[in-house]
Amino acid sequence: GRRNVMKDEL
Amino acid sequence: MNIFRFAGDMTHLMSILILLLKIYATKSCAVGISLKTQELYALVFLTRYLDQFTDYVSLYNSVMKVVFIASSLAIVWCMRRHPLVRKSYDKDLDTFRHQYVLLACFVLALLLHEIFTFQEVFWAFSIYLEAVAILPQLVLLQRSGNVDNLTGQYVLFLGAYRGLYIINWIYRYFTEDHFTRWIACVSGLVQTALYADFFYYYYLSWKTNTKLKLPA
Repeated sequence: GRRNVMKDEL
Repeated sequence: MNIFRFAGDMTHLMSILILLLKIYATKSCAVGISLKTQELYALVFLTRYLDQFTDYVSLYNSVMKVVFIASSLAIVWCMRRHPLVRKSYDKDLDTFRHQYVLLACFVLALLLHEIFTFQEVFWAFSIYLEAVAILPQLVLLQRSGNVDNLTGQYVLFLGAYRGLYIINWIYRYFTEDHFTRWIACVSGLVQTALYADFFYYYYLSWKTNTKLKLPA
């Protein structure tokens, strides 16, 4: 979902 | 994943390993290390990686999250419980009132976030907290005046990690169409600015080949 894409950084 | 971000994550990992090395190599002493900064960092990772078990991004992502949480908790545990390390920790010098920082970041996260959900508010909180988590450490270094080279390298690697992340965001901004992470970018810029003055004095001490002195 959107959250995955935006939170791909550590 | 781009090389700047990967290099950033590696220098971040290096900074944590330098700290662990310092604690063990110098016969488990924690002189010059701020326990408060380490506690704030542990909180940053715990509140940021809440999605660890719900959102799978990549194996690399998941492994690094576990490594960061485990290593930061190990440092805090070590400085609080390890019989030798806790003796060398100078709590009279590490007096930064980090409660206010926690409160300010939490209020800011309640006001400024992407979506008003539990995870997103804590994610924003962890981003703001990371920007200021180094403050107790920098205050401690100014108080103690001299900076031993391992602690200096620790702060240097932390600054390099933030600098590389800023380049990573610039790179992603130009290569990905919908890349916008205002909260992380603005907060990351503030954080890197906090290191800038330390870098300046570190560079001066390296150039004049004198011991790193921070103005009190």
